[in-house]
Amino acid sequence: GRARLLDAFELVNERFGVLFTKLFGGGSARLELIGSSDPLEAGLEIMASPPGKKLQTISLLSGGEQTMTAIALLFAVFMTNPAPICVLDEVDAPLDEANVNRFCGMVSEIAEQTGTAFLVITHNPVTMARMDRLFGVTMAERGISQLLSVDLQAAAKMRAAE
Amino acid sequence: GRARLLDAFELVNERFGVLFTKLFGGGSARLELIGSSDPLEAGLEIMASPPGKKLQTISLLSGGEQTMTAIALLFAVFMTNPAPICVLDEVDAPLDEANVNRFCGMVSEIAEQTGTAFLVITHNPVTMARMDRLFGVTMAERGISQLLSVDLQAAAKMRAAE
Amino acid sequence: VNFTKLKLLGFKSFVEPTELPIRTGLTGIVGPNGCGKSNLVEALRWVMGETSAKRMRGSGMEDVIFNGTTDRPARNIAEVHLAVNNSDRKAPAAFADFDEIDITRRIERNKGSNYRANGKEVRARDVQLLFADLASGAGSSALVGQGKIGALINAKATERRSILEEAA
Amino acid sequence: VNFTKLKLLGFKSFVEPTELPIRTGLTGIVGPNGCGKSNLVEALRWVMGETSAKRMRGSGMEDVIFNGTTDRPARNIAEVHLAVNNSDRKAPAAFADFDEIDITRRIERNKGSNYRANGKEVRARDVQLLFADLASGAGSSALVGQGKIGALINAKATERRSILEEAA
Ligand SMILES: Nc1ncnc2c1ncn2[C@@H]1O[C@H](COP(=O)(O)OP(=O)(O)OP(=O)(O)O)[C@@H](O)[C@H]1O
Ligand SMILES: Nc1ncnc2c1ncn2[C@@H]1O[C@H](COP(=O)(O)OP(=O)(O)OP(=O)(O)O)[C@@H](O)[C@H]1O
Ligand SMILES: [Mg+2]
Ligand SMILES: [Mg+2]
Repeated sequence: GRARLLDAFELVNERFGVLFTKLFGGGSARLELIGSSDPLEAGLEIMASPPGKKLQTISLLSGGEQTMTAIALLFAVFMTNPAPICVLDEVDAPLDEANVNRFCGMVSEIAEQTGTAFLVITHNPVTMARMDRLFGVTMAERGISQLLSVDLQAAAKMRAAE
Repeated sequence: GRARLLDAFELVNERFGVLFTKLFGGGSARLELIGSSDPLEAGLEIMASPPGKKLQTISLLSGGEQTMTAIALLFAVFMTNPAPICVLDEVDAPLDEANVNRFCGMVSEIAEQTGTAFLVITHNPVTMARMDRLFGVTMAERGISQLLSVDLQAAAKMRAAE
Repeated sequence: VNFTKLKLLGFKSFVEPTELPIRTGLTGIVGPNGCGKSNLVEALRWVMGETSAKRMRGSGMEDVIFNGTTDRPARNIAEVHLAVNNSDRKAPAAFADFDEIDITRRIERNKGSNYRANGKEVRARDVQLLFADLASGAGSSALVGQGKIGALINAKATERRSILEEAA
Repeated sequence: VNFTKLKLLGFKSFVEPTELPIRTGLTGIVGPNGCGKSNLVEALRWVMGETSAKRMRGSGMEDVIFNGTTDRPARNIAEVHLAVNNSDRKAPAAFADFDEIDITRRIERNKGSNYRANGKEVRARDVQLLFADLASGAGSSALVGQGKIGALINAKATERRSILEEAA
């Protein structure tokens, strides 16, 4: 009911602020329940201010800033009750190199704390280099997928040749 | 009215097929007017089959395949009446390296044919290396954007250091 | 409880038997556009009880069955197994006695799909409850599909509340 | 006809006068997340006659005016200039006599926005027609905003027809 939702809101809001500041290297963010005094009817607003910028609603943030904010919220919810698996399908696509590194750093930290298995799908060599192990999917025969384990040394060579 | 739309459909459909096959290195694709015998009411369906795959509607294609298909359609329309400027804001984000190169190749070819000015916003070093000139946007002072012209030699160093 | 292996057979572009080990830490999945990476994620969501064909990018649930290429005929059956390690006995009562639980979902053209746990047929609801209890499942916010991270931001404020309900 | 220069002043995060030369061929624009790359695209769309604040990611059109940082006060005016080279005289009749056309849009808080061509005030409609005739303009499919390339694919079939109408 209401009490559980309010508890969850407090917990997630606090964690969201901490994770946002960590991902952005500063700034602050918070959640607000808006539109109704009854938490079961209310909406969830996200207010964020990257370092040095004024507090604003998230629609004015850039594509990369919105993704980093969404990641902070996602992980804030995830940490309240960690699942055995977490899948991130090309979440790093809009990020610049500095943000990719911060994102990977946070994923590694959470994996260590919770023991969760992370599956990270990516095209970004920076992210590939931060993985514990890599699997490649190929279509050697057209239209037929095949899964191969990629040797990390070979992957490092892949990256150097980029 | 109808006659103009039908003419445009024929023209765009033919060009779309050619550009799709070029971007995918094979396969085929076509447009269909569906849902009504009156072209002014009809919908535009896109049927595509990447090389070796069966013809299907585009919802079954992957994220990268959909982006390449959309690029082929966009340029098919663009070529019927080239504008003085074309802006592509991180269109290459979901693409793997082979597709980024094919995309850049097509943009270069069109720019040469039409004399259009292309503005290409990207985080991908492969795309950066294929530009005629680069501008960097920085926020040396937080929250304040500044535009700088980037020397291509410096950019090449940026890429090598990646 | 943790997951240890995902096995696919005839599921989308994975027509040949395919096994993905699932281990703690960070497992990267890489490959060219259109090779089948997101299909793997959908196999995981499907075996956990996904009911919406649209969320599987298809028009009907049978779109998950391998539909052939220019060189190979279509198949009639698709099957996905998820191996769950329950040695800490945290799984709900229906599964309490097992150390290892093999959850299987199988679909046959024109015959619908069914679920099995260690070979015995179970209801879709039992499987969905198992995963819901593990803070996982087809609709879990921890399974971020391609292009879906933006949906969290662009959704209306009332739609966003559902992510909180997951934490409640 | 071609475009030769875009100038911004007090527009979104470009509070200082900024000039982007526009030349044929491929001009790459790079920089970290949130530095202002997409704001440049919006400046171009705005000066060409954009009427929807939502398409400028704001709630009202005044959201394009620099709204300050922790160290600088907000401004009250935003201005964008687009230099158009008309030496081939292809621009529509209203602009036929000019070799160079400087299109300016300026907005002031609580006073609305207006357009000028070579210093003389013109209607929004004139500006929008100028660019529509050049197969360009705020709504042109050749201005692909961030994340919008997917919209072409995910749109309903009837919505997609509008791209054909552009070619007709
Ligand atoms: N039932 C099916 N039978 C055979 N192939 C299928 C089936 N359903 C989907 N596919 C194929 O799977 C491919 C899409 O795979 P997927 O979306 O997993 O690619 P991906 O590796 O995620 O690529 P990207 O990097 O572009 O996101 C499509 O090309 C499609 O033809
Ligand atoms: N009126 C305004 N005044 C000041 N700053 C603004 C204004 N409107 C937007 N901004 C700022 O501009 C930034 C967004 O810029 P933009 O979207 O152009 O970034 P970007 O370079 O495209 O980044 P990305 O690579 O993540 O897409 C936001 O951080 C926002 O705070
Ligand atoms: Mg994918
Ligand atoms: Mg941007």
